[in-house]
Amino acid sequence: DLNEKLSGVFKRLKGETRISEANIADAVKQVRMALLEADVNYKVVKSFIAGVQEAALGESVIKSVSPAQQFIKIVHDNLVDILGGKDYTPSLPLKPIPPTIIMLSGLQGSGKTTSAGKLGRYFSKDGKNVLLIAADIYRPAAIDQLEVLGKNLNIDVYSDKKCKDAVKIARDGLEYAKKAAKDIVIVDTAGRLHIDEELMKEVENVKKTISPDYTFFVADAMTGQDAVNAATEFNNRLEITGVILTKTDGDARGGAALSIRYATGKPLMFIGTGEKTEEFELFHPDRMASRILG
Amino acid sequence: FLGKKTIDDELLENLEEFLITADIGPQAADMIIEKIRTEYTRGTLKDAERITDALKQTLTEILSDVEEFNEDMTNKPYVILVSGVNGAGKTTSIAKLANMYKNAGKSVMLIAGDTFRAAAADQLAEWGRRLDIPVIRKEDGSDPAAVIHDGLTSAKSKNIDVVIADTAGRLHTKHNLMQELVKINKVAEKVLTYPVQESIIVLDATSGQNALTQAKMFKDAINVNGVILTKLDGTAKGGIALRIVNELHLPIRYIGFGESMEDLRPFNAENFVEAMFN
Ligand SMILES: Nc1nc2c(ncn2[C@@H]2O[C@H](COP(=O)(O)OP(=O)(O)OP(=O)(O)O)[C@@H](O)[C@H]2O)c(=O)[nH]1
Ligand SMILES: Nc1nc2c(ncn2[C@@H]2O[C@H](COP(=O)(O)OP(=O)(O)OP(=O)(O)O)[C@@H](O)[C@H]2O)c(=O)[nH]1
Ligand SMILES: [Mg+2]
Ligand SMILES: [Mg+2]
Repeated sequence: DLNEKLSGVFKRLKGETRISEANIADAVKQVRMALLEADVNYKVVKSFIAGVQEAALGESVIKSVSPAQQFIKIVHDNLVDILGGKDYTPSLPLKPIPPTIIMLSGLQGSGKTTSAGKLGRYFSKDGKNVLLIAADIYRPAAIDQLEVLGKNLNIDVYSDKKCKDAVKIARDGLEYAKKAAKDIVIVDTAGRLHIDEELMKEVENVKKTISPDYTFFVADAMTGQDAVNAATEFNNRLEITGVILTKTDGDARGGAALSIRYATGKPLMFIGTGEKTEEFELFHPDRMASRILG
Repeated sequence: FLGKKTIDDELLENLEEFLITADIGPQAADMIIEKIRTEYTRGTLKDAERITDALKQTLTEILSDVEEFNEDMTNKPYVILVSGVNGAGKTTSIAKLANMYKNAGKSVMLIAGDTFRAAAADQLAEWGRRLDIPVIRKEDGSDPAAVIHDGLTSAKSKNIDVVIADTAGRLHTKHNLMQELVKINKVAEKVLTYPVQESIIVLDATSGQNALTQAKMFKDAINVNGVILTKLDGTAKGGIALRIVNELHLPIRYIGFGESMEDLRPFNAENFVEAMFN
């Protein structure tokens, strides 16, 4: 890990009193490499390192550590702050007048349908009445997938297999939710590329039609440099509320989390920690920071 | 870095940004830049305007430096086992491969080896219906090895040319799931009396450096001998392909560039590198 890599550097520089460019040069290099290996976007790394370096220079060094060690701590603390802060507790307060409407969007295969089930369970286990809406009209058996998830969770699913209009399905589903006095509506949408104009227009129209209270960008934790491109475009088109980061049960370092946060300014709120519907947790900035730094 | 007159620090930084943003990885990027810089210092790369060509050539050489895959059709059926992490594009890629073989006049059968995920077998069955190709499946929750066993037994008895077996997405960090894959592979070999001819890992081009770990772990587990790189119709460049070829000596067999059954083409190093620069 980063601390092991820098132990040699630490030993040599103990006893210096202030952080200077010279005495953290090696540490800066190592941090930069660690972030790039963690898949943090190139431009984000550049900007982040410059910011942290600026904040660190001139800082007086605590007696028992070396400037490089102190710099690493400043890096870690800054990373935690950017990711949400050490006391961050994501929450989804419900609207005073139901239903609270949630929409999920994102690239193909990122985990939207599974996350729709997970969010459904998150609310239904607190006694809330949830409706899942199957608005993916393209992927073979996408509707079946959400129906199976709903059935296993004892949650209603609105679908219309004959309908080839995602906007209509969302609208009709919302109508049904109001009639059925649902507390929460969760709309699953088809995976799409941020550069597919027709499909981006479709998801914009779904949003305009149902006016969600929360719009999530669902992103795969193993996403590489491209994370910035997709997140920026989805945020520009949909004004997302926050991010659900999936498949964090793998060993990808998850630099995409920092890239997405930097690019959109939007909060990371939940993480998927497995394929089961109970494998869903609140996002923890400090755990993510340690994971990214390796 | 296009249009620069000399190889200076700014050009090298632009080069580095280009390579890293393509997901080639920081260490591989450093090596490639070092190679370019050495050629310039040695004089084999005379001017900076040639740098784009030199880079394209270096990348193409790296991607071509792997033994070409030999489609050995000696034994029948020809079996392709498809594996990979969750959501990479396995099931869709199988539909594309099936379409390709069917268009080449082969009889094809599909095996719905994902018995775990909601509606996984339904998804493959729908593709089979569109392709008019038989799909062998069992109830959800069955042992995937049992489906593979039944599927291959049926394929042999029906004299099928090509069998493509789908498996559930799984993270390489999950030991029990990797063991399940090992078992599936063993059962397949037992039924066939020969190892599957193609063991393909499907990798998502939008994934970062973790794709290399995935490929390595799957290769160690079931002798993966080829890669399908999907979602290249997006903005990700799939630069991890360089490390996969260079460090694991795995050939990239096909690339996926869309969600329809025609959106698959054989990998071509020059075209792939050209697309990186667009
Ligand atoms: N290990 C793991 N797998 C996950 C997680 N979230 C989703 N998956 C799996 O990832 C795969 C893709 O999930 P889906 O929910 O189908 O993804 P999607 O975004 O709806 O896909 P499209 O609708 O095709 O765009 C499935 O195999 C899921 O079981 C997670 O947090 N951990
Ligand atoms: N744009 C694009 N989408 C793709 C490509 N290949 C697959 N997809 C999409 O990616 C999503 C996931 O594809 P699947 O075939 O279900 O992936 P999988 O690996 O079988 O997923 P699991 O079985 O859940 O692990 C679907 O929405 C596909 O349409 C591709 O080349 N380009
Ligand atoms: Mg889906
Ligand atoms: Mg599948």
